[in-house]
Amino acid sequence: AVRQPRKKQHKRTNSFPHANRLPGSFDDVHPSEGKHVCRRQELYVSFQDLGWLNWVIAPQGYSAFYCQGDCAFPLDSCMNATNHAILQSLVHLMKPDTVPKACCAPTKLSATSVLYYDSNNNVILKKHRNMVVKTCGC
Amino acid sequence: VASCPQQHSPRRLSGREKREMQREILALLGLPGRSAPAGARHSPPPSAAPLFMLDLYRAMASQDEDDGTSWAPQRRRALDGADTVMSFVNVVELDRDIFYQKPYWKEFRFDLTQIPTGESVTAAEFRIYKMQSVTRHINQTLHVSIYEIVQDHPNRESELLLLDLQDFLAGTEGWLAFDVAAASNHWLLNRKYNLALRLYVETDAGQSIDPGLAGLLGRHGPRSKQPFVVTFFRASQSPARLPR
Repeated sequence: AVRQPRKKQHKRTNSFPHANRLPGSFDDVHPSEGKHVCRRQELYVSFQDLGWLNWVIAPQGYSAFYCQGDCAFPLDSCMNATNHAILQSLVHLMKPDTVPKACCAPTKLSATSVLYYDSNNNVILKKHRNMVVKTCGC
Repeated sequence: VASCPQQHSPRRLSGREKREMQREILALLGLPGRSAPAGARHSPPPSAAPLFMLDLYRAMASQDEDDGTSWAPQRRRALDGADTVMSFVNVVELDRDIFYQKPYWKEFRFDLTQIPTGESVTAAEFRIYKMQSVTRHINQTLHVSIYEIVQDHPNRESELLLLDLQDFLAGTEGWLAFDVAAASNHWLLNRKYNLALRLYVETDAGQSIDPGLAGLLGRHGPRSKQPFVVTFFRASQSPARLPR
C-alpha cells in the first residue's frame, strides 16, 4: 500500500490483510448513526507498487473511486438524491421485501488519461472517458 | 425497479485473483501488457516525443480546471476530440544533401505497425526542430514543404503528395509543426502506403537549400530536438469489455 491508512482504518474488520491486498487503501467511512452514508470512496492502485512505472510514464497510480453507502431517504435530507431515488425509498419503506432501496451510484464521471511506451518506443496517450467518479448520489 | 448491487465484504484475494485483477486494470486502461518493452528498459528512446507527450498528458489531465488558453485552438480541438494520441519516433532518415545534385531533401520514415485499429485520425503533425540557419541571412524567407511519398520507383522520382507548406525566416529557432493528417489517414487505411515523409526547403527565388544548412535537425541532432510525428485518433466505438 502506498498511502498510509488513516486513523479509523484499523477499525474495519473486513479490510484485506495488508500483504494480500491490491496496492491501495480505502478512504474513511463516516458512519452516521450506525449507517454508512452514500459517499465517494477511493481505492488507490499504485503503478509503482505493481512494477509498471518503467513503461507507464504517467500517472504514477490510479485513484479508482467508487460509490458506497446507504441511501436513507427521505429522512436524511442532506443527501443528494433524484426524485426517482426518493420515490424508490418511499416504496421500499412500504414494501421492503419486494422493492430494494435506492442505489448509491456515481452522479458525475470524468475522464482519465494514461501515458505509456509501446514495444516500439513510441509513446501513447490514451484517454478513457467516464472512468473517474467525481460525485456520488442516490 | 433496478436493484442495487450486493455490498460484498472485502476478502482475502488469492495470488491468481490478484493477477487477474491486475490484468483487468491493464485492460480497462488500454495497456497492452505487464512487462516493459525491451527498448524502454535498456536504451532510452529519443526524448523529444516523450516530453511533448507529457505536455499533452498534463493538458489533458487538467482539462477540467484549465481554460486551455496556453494551447493553440487547433491543438485544443484535436486534443478535445482525441481518445488516443500516439507519437512515432523517426526510425530511418535519408538525406539528399549538398553532396548530391539539386533539389536537396530530407526523408523521414516511421514505424506505424502499432497504429490502433478501429480508430480514425482527427489530426496529425510532423514536428521538426529548426535552429537558426548559419548560411542564410536571418531575415530571408524560407519555404518549407512536406510531401507524403505515395509510391517509390527504383529508376525514377517517387510519386509525391503535398501535405503542407509553410514559410519561415532563416533566423527562426524552435519547433515547426506541419499538418500530415492526410498521410496518417492513408497509412491507417492501408499499411502499404506507409512509405515516408519528404521535406524540401526553397528560397523565394525557388533555389533548393539543404535542409541541414537551413537549420532543420534530424535524428542525429540532440535527443530532445529529434523529429517525430504525433497523431490524434478518435475511437469509432466504445471498446467491448469481456466479462472476467
